Amino acid sequence: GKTQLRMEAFYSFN
Amino acid sequence: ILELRLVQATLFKNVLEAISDLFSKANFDFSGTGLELQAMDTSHVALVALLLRAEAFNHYLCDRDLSMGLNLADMAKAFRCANNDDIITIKAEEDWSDTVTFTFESPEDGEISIFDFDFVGTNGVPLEIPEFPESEYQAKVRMPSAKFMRICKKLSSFGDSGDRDTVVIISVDKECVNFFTRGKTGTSTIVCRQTQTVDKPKEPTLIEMKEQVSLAFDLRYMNSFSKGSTLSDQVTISLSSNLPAVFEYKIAETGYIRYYMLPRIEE
Repeated sequence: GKTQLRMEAFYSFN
Repeated sequence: ILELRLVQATLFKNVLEAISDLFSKANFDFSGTGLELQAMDTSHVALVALLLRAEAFNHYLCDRDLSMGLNLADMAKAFRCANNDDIITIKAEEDWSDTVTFTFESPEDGEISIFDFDFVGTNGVPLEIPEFPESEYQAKVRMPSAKFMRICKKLSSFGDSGDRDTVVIISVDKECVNFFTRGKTGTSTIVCRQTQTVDKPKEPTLIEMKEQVSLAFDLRYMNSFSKGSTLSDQVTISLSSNLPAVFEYKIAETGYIRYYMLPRIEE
Protein backbone atom coordinates (compact mmCIF):
# COMPACT_ATOMS: atom_id res chain seq x y z
CA GLY A 1 0.00 0.00 0.00
CA LYS A 2 1.00 3.60 -0.45
CA THR A 3 -0.02 6.89 0.98
CA GLN A 4 -1.90 8.68 -1.72
CA LEU A 5 -2.71 11.94 -0.04
CA ARG A 6 -0.34 14.78 0.70
CA MET A 7 -0.45 17.30 3.51
CA GLU A 8 -1.64 20.06 1.20
CA ALA A 9 -4.96 18.23 0.89
CA PHE A 10 -5.71 19.19 4.50
CA TYR A 11 -3.97 22.47 5.00
CA SER A 12 -3.94 25.53 2.82
CA PHE A 13 -1.06 27.71 1.77
CA ASN A 14 -0.62 30.97 3.60
CA ILE B 1 16.09 44.08 13.53
CA LEU B 2 15.97 40.64 15.09
CA GLU B 3 17.88 39.89 18.27
CA LEU B 4 17.23 36.89 20.49
CA ARG B 5 19.13 35.39 23.39
CA LEU B 6 18.86 32.08 25.21
CA VAL B 7 21.12 31.55 28.22
CA GLN B 8 21.06 27.78 27.77
CA ALA B 9 21.61 26.20 24.39
CA THR B 10 19.82 22.98 25.47
CA LEU B 11 16.35 24.01 24.32
CA PHE B 12 17.46 24.85 20.78
CA LYS B 13 19.78 21.84 20.58
CA ASN B 14 16.86 19.59 21.53
CA VAL B 15 14.57 21.22 18.99
CA LEU B 16 17.09 20.61 16.21
CA GLU B 17 17.73 17.03 17.27
CA ALA B 18 13.96 16.46 17.25
CA ILE B 19 13.49 17.60 13.66
CA SER B 20 16.73 17.50 11.70
CA ASP B 21 16.83 13.82 10.71
CA LEU B 22 13.44 13.84 9.01
CA PHE B 23 13.19 17.38 7.74
CA SER B 24 16.02 18.89 5.71
CA LYS B 25 14.82 22.48 5.48
CA ALA B 26 12.50 24.54 7.64
CA ASN B 27 10.79 27.87 7.52
CA PHE B 28 11.47 30.08 10.56
CA ASP B 29 8.92 32.85 11.14
CA PHE B 30 9.87 35.42 13.75
CA SER B 31 7.22 37.86 14.93
CA GLY B 32 6.31 39.73 18.09
CA THR B 33 4.62 36.54 19.35
CA GLY B 34 7.70 34.37 19.05
CA LEU B 35 9.25 31.85 16.72
CA GLU B 36 7.07 29.63 14.56
CA LEU B 37 8.88 26.94 12.62
CA GLN B 38 7.41 24.69 9.98
CA ALA B 39 8.89 21.94 7.84
CA MET B 40 7.60 19.20 5.59
CA ASP B 41 9.33 15.99 4.54
CA THR B 42 10.11 15.53 0.86
CA SER B 43 7.21 13.14 0.27
CA HIS B 44 4.74 15.57 1.93
CA VAL B 45 3.50 12.90 4.32
CA ALA B 46 4.83 14.46 7.52
CA LEU B 47 4.83 18.01 8.75
CA VAL B 48 6.27 19.58 11.87
CA ALA B 49 5.10 22.80 13.45
CA LEU B 50 6.90 24.35 16.40
CA LEU B 51 5.96 27.36 18.47
CA LEU B 52 8.37 28.98 20.91
CA ARG B 53 6.74 32.05 22.41
CA ALA B 54 8.87 35.13 23.04
CA GLU B 55 8.79 34.26 26.78
CA ALA B 56 10.83 31.14 26.03
CA PHE B 57 13.80 33.44 25.31
CA ASN B 58 15.75 35.44 27.88
CA HIS B 59 15.80 38.35 25.48
CA TYR B 60 13.50 38.74 22.50
CA LEU B 61 13.49 41.69 20.16
CA CYS B 62 11.71 41.49 16.81
CA ASP B 63 10.41 44.79 15.51
CA ARG B 64 9.44 43.49 12.08
CA ASP B 65 8.14 40.07 11.04
CA LEU B 66 10.90 38.05 9.45
CA SER B 67 10.54 34.76 7.58
CA MET B 68 13.57 32.69 6.60
CA GLY B 69 14.22 29.25 5.19
CA LEU B 70 17.17 27.47 6.79
CA ASN B 71 18.99 24.21 6.18
CA LEU B 72 18.45 22.03 9.24
CA ALA B 73 21.33 19.63 8.64
CA ASP B 74 23.82 22.51 8.72
CA MET B 75 22.19 23.98 11.79
CA ALA B 76 22.20 20.65 13.60
CA LYS B 77 25.94 20.32 12.87
CA ALA B 78 26.62 23.77 14.29
CA PHE B 79 24.51 23.10 17.37
CA ARG B 80 26.31 19.85 18.07
CA CYS B 81 29.38 22.03 18.69
CA ALA B 82 27.50 24.04 21.29
CA ASN B 83 27.58 23.05 24.95
CA ASN B 84 24.32 22.81 26.85
CA ASP B 85 25.11 25.84 28.97
CA ASP B 86 26.37 28.03 26.12
CA ILE B 87 24.61 31.35 25.64
CA ILE B 88 23.01 31.57 22.19
CA THR B 89 22.39 34.81 20.37
CA ILE B 90 20.41 34.91 17.12
CA LYS B 91 20.72 38.05 15.03
CA ALA B 92 19.50 39.25 11.66
CA GLU B 93 20.14 42.75 10.45
CA GLU B 94 17.81 45.29 8.98
CA ASP B 95 19.48 45.29 5.58
CA TRP B 96 17.93 41.98 4.51
CA SER B 97 21.28 40.41 3.74
CA ASP B 98 19.62 36.98 3.55
CA THR B 99 21.71 35.56 6.36
CA VAL B 100 21.15 34.99 10.04
CA THR B 101 23.91 34.82 12.63
CA PHE B 102 23.97 32.32 15.49
CA THR B 103 26.55 32.96 18.20
CA PHE B 104 27.47 30.47 20.92
CA GLU B 105 29.30 31.86 23.92
CA SER B 106 30.76 29.66 26.61
CA PRO B 107 30.13 31.27 30.01
CA GLU B 108 33.16 29.44 31.46
CA ASP B 109 36.04 30.19 29.13
CA GLY B 110 34.52 33.01 27.11
CA GLU B 111 35.06 31.20 23.78
CA ILE B 112 32.72 32.46 21.09
CA SER B 113 31.68 30.54 17.93
CA ILE B 114 29.89 32.40 15.18
CA PHE B 115 27.85 30.72 12.44
CA ASP B 116 26.23 32.59 9.55
CA PHE B 117 23.51 30.71 7.74
CA ASP B 118 22.29 31.71 4.29
CA PHE B 119 18.57 31.58 3.68
CA VAL B 120 17.34 28.72 1.48
CA GLY B 121 14.05 28.13 -0.33
CA THR B 122 11.48 26.00 1.47
CA ASN B 123 9.04 24.64 -1.03
CA GLY B 124 5.56 24.18 0.28
CA VAL B 125 5.80 25.67 3.77
CA PRO B 126 4.46 27.47 5.71
CA LEU B 127 0.95 26.13 5.46
CA GLU B 128 -2.11 27.40 7.27
CA ILE B 129 -2.83 24.66 9.80
CA PRO B 130 -6.26 25.02 11.39
CA GLU B 131 -6.94 23.66 14.88
CA PHE B 132 -9.56 21.02 14.18
CA PRO B 133 -12.19 20.56 16.91
CA GLU B 134 -11.68 17.66 19.32
CA SER B 135 -14.81 16.04 17.90
CA GLU B 136 -13.01 15.46 14.57
CA TYR B 137 -10.70 12.94 16.21
CA GLN B 138 -11.91 9.44 16.95
CA ALA B 139 -9.37 8.85 19.69
CA LYS B 140 -6.78 10.65 21.76
CA VAL B 141 -3.98 9.02 23.69
CA ARG B 142 -1.77 10.79 26.19
CA MET B 143 1.25 9.00 27.61
CA PRO B 144 4.71 9.73 29.01
CA SER B 145 6.99 10.70 26.14
CA ALA B 146 9.70 8.32 27.40
CA LYS B 147 7.23 5.44 27.21
CA PHE B 148 6.29 6.36 23.64
CA MET B 149 9.97 6.49 22.69
CA ARG B 150 10.53 3.05 24.27
CA ILE B 151 7.60 1.63 22.30
CA CYS B 152 9.00 3.05 19.05
CA LYS B 153 12.43 1.55 19.79
CA LYS B 154 10.95 -1.87 20.56
CA LEU B 155 8.87 -1.83 17.38
CA SER B 156 11.86 -0.71 15.32
CA SER B 157 14.13 -3.41 16.64
CA PHE B 158 11.54 -6.06 15.85
CA GLY B 159 10.21 -4.61 12.63
CA ASP B 160 13.63 -3.92 11.21
CA SER B 161 13.64 -6.23 8.24
CA GLY B 162 15.97 -4.06 6.22
CA ASP B 163 12.89 -2.53 4.68
CA ARG B 164 12.75 1.20 5.23
CA ASP B 165 8.98 1.12 4.95
CA THR B 166 8.11 -0.85 8.06
CA VAL B 167 4.51 -0.10 8.93
CA VAL B 168 3.08 0.29 12.41
CA ILE B 169 -0.63 -0.07 13.00
CA ILE B 170 -1.99 1.97 15.89
CA SER B 171 -5.42 0.92 17.05
CA VAL B 172 -7.49 2.20 19.92
CA ASP B 173 -10.17 0.01 21.39
CA LYS B 174 -11.90 0.83 24.69
CA GLU B 175 -9.17 1.45 27.24
CA CYS B 176 -6.29 0.04 25.22
CA VAL B 177 -4.01 1.38 22.56
CA ASN B 178 -2.19 -1.25 20.50
CA PHE B 179 0.93 -0.83 18.42
CA PHE B 180 1.37 -3.60 15.91
CA THR B 181 4.18 -4.31 13.48
CA ARG B 182 5.32 -7.17 11.29
CA GLY B 183 8.88 -8.47 11.30
CA LYS B 184 10.57 -10.97 9.00
CA THR B 185 9.02 -14.05 10.52
CA GLY B 186 6.37 -12.84 12.89
CA THR B 187 4.44 -9.99 14.34
CA SER B 188 4.80 -7.85 17.42
CA THR B 189 2.06 -6.15 19.41
CA ILE B 190 2.53 -3.74 22.29
CA VAL B 191 -0.59 -3.17 24.32
CA CYS B 192 -0.89 -0.10 26.54
CA ARG B 193 -3.73 0.10 28.99
CA GLN B 194 -5.01 3.25 30.56
CA THR B 195 -3.18 3.58 33.89
CA GLN B 196 -4.65 4.53 37.22
CA THR B 197 -3.57 8.07 37.87
CA VAL B 198 -3.60 7.52 41.64
CA ASP B 199 -0.47 5.35 41.65
CA LYS B 200 1.66 7.43 39.34
CA PRO B 201 -0.01 10.80 39.02
CA LYS B 202 2.90 12.21 37.07
CA GLU B 203 3.00 9.57 34.38
CA PRO B 204 -0.51 8.67 33.35
CA THR B 205 -1.52 6.95 30.14
CA LEU B 206 -4.92 8.33 29.26
CA ILE B 207 -7.14 7.11 26.46
CA GLU B 208 -10.19 8.97 25.19
CA MET B 209 -12.07 7.02 22.57
CA LYS B 210 -15.18 8.07 20.71
CA GLU B 211 -15.00 5.32 18.11
CA GLN B 212 -12.63 2.43 17.50
CA VAL B 213 -9.88 3.49 15.16
CA SER B 214 -7.05 1.64 13.46
CA LEU B 215 -4.51 3.39 11.26
CA ALA B 216 -1.27 2.39 9.54
CA PHE B 217 1.80 4.63 9.64
CA ASP B 218 5.43 4.54 8.58
CA LEU B 219 7.38 3.45 11.65
CA ARG B 220 10.43 5.39 10.49
CA TYR B 221 8.52 8.66 10.85
CA MET B 222 7.02 7.77 14.21
CA ASN B 223 10.43 6.79 15.50
CA SER B 224 11.73 10.16 14.47
CA PHE B 225 8.87 12.02 16.16
CA SER B 226 9.61 10.23 19.42
CA LYS B 227 12.75 12.38 19.73
CA GLY B 228 10.40 15.13 20.86
CA SER B 229 10.69 13.45 24.27
CA THR B 230 13.64 15.72 25.11
CA LEU B 231 11.24 18.66 24.98
CA SER B 232 8.34 17.38 27.04
CA ASP B 233 7.40 14.66 29.54
CA GLN B 234 4.11 13.88 27.83
CA VAL B 235 2.97 13.23 24.27
CA THR B 236 -0.60 13.42 23.02
CA ILE B 237 -1.53 11.41 19.94
CA SER B 238 -4.75 12.42 18.15
CA LEU B 239 -6.11 9.94 15.65
CA SER B 240 -8.68 10.33 12.91
CA SER B 241 -9.33 8.40 9.73
CA ASN B 242 -10.09 11.65 7.92
CA LEU B 243 -7.28 13.90 9.10
CA PRO B 244 -3.52 13.70 9.60
CA ALA B 245 -2.62 12.23 12.99
CA VAL B 246 -1.10 14.72 15.42
CA PHE B 247 1.73 13.88 17.83
CA GLU B 248 1.99 16.83 20.18
CA TYR B 249 4.63 17.68 22.79
CA LYS B 250 3.93 20.74 24.91
CA ILE B 251 7.05 22.72 25.76
CA ALA B 252 6.59 23.91 29.37
CA GLU B 253 4.51 27.09 29.32
CA THR B 254 6.18 28.43 26.24
CA GLY B 255 4.98 26.52 23.21
CA TYR B 256 4.73 23.16 21.54
CA ILE B 257 6.09 20.89 18.85
CA ARG B 258 3.47 19.13 16.76
CA TYR B 259 4.17 16.44 14.23
CA TYR B 260 1.47 15.72 11.66
CA MET B 261 1.46 12.46 9.73
CA LEU B 262 -0.82 10.94 7.13
CA PRO B 263 -1.85 7.33 7.52
CA ARG B 264 -0.99 4.88 4.78
CA ILE B 265 -3.83 3.87 2.54
CA GLU B 266 -3.97 0.48 0.85
CA GLU B 267 -4.35 0.83 -2.87
